[in-house]
Amino acid sequence: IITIEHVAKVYEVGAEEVHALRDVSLKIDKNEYVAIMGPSGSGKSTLMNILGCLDTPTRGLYNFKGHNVSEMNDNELAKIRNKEIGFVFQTFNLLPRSDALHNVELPLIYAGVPASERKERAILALENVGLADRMHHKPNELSGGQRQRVAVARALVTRPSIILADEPTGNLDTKTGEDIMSLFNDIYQQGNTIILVTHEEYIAEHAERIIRIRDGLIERDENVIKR
Amino acid sequence: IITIEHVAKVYEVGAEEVHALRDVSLKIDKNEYVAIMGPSGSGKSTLMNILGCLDTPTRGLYNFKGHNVSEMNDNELAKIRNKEIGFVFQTFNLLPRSDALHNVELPLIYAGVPASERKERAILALENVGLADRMHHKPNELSGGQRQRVAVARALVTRPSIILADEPTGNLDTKTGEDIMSLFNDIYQQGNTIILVTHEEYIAEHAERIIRIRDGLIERDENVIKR
Ligand SMILES: Nc1ncnc2c1ncn2[C@@H]1O[C@H](COP(=O)(O)OP(=O)(O)OP(=O)(O)O)[C@@H](O)[C@H]1O
Ligand SMILES: Nc1ncnc2c1ncn2[C@@H]1O[C@H](COP(=O)(O)OP(=O)(O)OP(=O)(O)O)[C@@H](O)[C@H]1O
Ligand SMILES: [Mg+2]
Ligand SMILES: [Mg+2]
Repeated sequence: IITIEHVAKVYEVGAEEVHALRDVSLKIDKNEYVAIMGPSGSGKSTLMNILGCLDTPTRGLYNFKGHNVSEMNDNELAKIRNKEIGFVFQTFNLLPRSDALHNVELPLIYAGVPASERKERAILALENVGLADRMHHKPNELSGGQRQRVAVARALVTRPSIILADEPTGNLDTKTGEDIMSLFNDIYQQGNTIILVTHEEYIAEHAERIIRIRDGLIERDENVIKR
Repeated sequence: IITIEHVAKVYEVGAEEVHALRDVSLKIDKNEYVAIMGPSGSGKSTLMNILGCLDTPTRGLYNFKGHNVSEMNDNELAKIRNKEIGFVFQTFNLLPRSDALHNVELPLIYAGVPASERKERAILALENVGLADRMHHKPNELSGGQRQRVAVARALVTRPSIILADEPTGNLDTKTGEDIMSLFNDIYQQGNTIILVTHEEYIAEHAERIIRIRDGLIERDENVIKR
């Protein structure tokens, strides 16, 4: 369902060119569970933003479910993101002036879900990440790990078929992190696709395939035997 | 040098009271290396903010180097923070419109350090976290782990005698995280005090004392044999 060919991403900072991705090609099928690992600054979030249709490559092709993403306009991209993809950002990106409940309702509002069903689903999503008792807190009234979990709940509330999670457990203790991984596992068992960036081997072990990135290139791409 | 007695912190959210810290007492001596661990939402950052003179407790006493912190005004608190303490925030708190170099220079500006020395020291601090080649990037032009490292560099640039680091390696791969830990180790060997919050046992193992927090209370406070 996802095919990227010879994708590159170059940023310009003043007179300097930063090659965040140099030449990346990969294919991901429906119902795969992929972990992406690599050093800080190696290009993981840049790759995730391209896969999640949040950014376009400088060079190369991105084919999403048969459509050439690079030929799409902003409206079509936004529609794909809302309907098909749930994205957990490395820096959460919550609306600061809305409480946790409203932040989680937001994707359902875009999807046109009626208000009563919306509220119910958002509450359930927050229960699933252990935050039912924090739903009226704004982001600055939440701990770091609580904000991260609100970001996870928001990504899952539309029940998307593809989850892109950029370091979803970075701010969580091991036990809470395992609760989130077990949520992802359920979603995967239901036939969906999971692509997650992680720095931690024990999180990557939940996946069936590990892609290692270094300096804007794929260094290794291997299937792992799941225990 | 740090003594807190029966400290509590209560937040009000609408009609609700959140007891982030319930009754916390502890003493930390000069040149100790303390790790604070505990579940997401248990009160670690709240405790760090009080220790770092960024916030005042609802109840209880905080004695910092013989001074009663709860009796200080904002100016005196700011002075202590700038002169004595280096704080690495869980959410980095970088100035979005300034580049990495300027962000790291900021504490030196408050400290009245002359411009040429300031720039030199800020560049060195960035070199120490492996970011000399990113000094002119703004925070949104940096990866998550790079922003975290800028936050570390900024905390260390005034050469404070007390480092408070709230999950300083949460966004870093193991290798880069170890580089940061080895920086902290040098600072500790030079006679300074380190208090760090972490979710990872292998990071906590660098410390000589581990304090475990649960639900706003200290559950365990033990010295560990350093290997
Ligand atoms: N400004 C605030 N208003 C209301 N509640 C708050 C506020 N700040 C924190 N809290 C609550 O206080 C509790 C402790 O928060 P704290 O940030 O200290 O947790 P933490 O241990 O650092 O968690 P994490 O590991 O997730 O970073 C949390 O349950 C949080 O929801
Ligand atoms: N908007 C931008 N402008 C310029 N350079 C950028 C920009 N965004 C990212 N970069 C650079 O591109 C490289 C890759 O960034 P990316 O965020 O993809 O790294 P990452 O692998 O996610 O790192 P981390 O593990 O630290 O989150 C980094 O060196 C970063 O400095
Ligand atoms: Mg990243
Ligand atoms: Mg915290």
